[in-house]
Amino acid sequence: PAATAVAKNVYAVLDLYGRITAVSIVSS
Amino acid sequence: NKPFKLRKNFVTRKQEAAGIRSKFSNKIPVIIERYEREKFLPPLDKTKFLVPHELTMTQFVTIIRNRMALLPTQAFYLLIDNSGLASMSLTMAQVYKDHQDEDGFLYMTYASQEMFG
Repeated sequence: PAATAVAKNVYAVLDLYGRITAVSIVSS
Repeated sequence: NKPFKLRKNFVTRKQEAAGIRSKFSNKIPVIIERYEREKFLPPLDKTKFLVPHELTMTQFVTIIRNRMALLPTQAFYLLIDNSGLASMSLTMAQVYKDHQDEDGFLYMTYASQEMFG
């Protein structure tokens, strides 16, 4: 079976205080 | 370092933005890229941001400036693609409402000058 390509996108998530956390959005 | 729009086709970008908006309904997906002919400002370590919709442009610019560790004397402009400077008092939600791309992202370019030559 063909492998499903899974791509991870990393977004910088900001809060109101300017702090940034990285979030990985996994898409196929 | 291809521009985001050249790395992914329209359908993929549209799906991605829609997925993000459904998961993070209080955040605006923003793509920030350096002006291609920029000579003075350093590259940002991140391109893709999820920004609180109530953040103002002033607050957002401050966050990005701090991220880049710019000196107070260094000029920095955040331009809404194809539209130029946005009012600094607008919230990200307002800017997104007026300037979101067809794919669902909000595109911005940063430069050390406010007009492209």
